[in-house]
Amino acid sequence: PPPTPIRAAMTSIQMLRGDLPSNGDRPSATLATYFKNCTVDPTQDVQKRLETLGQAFSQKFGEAAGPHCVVYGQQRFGLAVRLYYKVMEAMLKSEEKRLSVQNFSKLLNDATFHTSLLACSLEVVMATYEESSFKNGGGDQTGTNLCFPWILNVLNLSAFDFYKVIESFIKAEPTLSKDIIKHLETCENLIMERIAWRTGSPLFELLQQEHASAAAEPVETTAS
Amino acid sequence: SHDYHFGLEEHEGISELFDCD
Repeated sequence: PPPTPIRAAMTSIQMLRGDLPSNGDRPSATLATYFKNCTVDPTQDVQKRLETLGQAFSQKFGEAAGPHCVVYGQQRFGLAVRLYYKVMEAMLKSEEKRLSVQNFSKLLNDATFHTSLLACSLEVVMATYEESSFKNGGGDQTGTNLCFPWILNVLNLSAFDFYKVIESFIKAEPTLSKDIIKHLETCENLIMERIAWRTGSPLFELLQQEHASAAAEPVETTAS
Repeated sequence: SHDYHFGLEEHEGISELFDCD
């Protein structure tokens, strides 16, 4: 017989936990070397950011799901941190191969990159936990109001910046289930069709810059 | 099918998306 929705969700959670190293709550030796190779070592900033965002996440999770659920929020954040480090390492290995460089100082000191990567990791963990509630059409004990784009408000991240990491994240983490990939694709479509066009989105500034640089370029004469 | 459609070219990666190449 097919697994019950609860059983299917439990299996997905177990797989997610199993794919993440138990000591993965800190950078591996390889990732630490990438940090050390930077012109400016990002180790302290990365650690400090995780502490700040972890507190913000737990607080908002408690507000949305109830104070008795704060511990579940902390567990989910812990899993997301392991996924964040794992995917970051895979992304850097792939970039090293592609660009033949080992110094990723600019990328690794970019707060938006780290926040986007963490947001994507959290979204994957949250979606894995809430899979059963989607399939049931109901809500689990934490409620469905925690689903995307809830995480963007919690981490104060623009949808446009979140969008940038999705494809690289999927490429870097081959163990993601089809359901999770489909979920990330749904987030991507939501951003592209609606959220990135809301007032205040950095997309407008970027479009303005592109327009200005295009206007400054001399117009090429038409080829005969 | 739920296969993800990859849009990035071989010469593009996360470094370019955050303007860091």
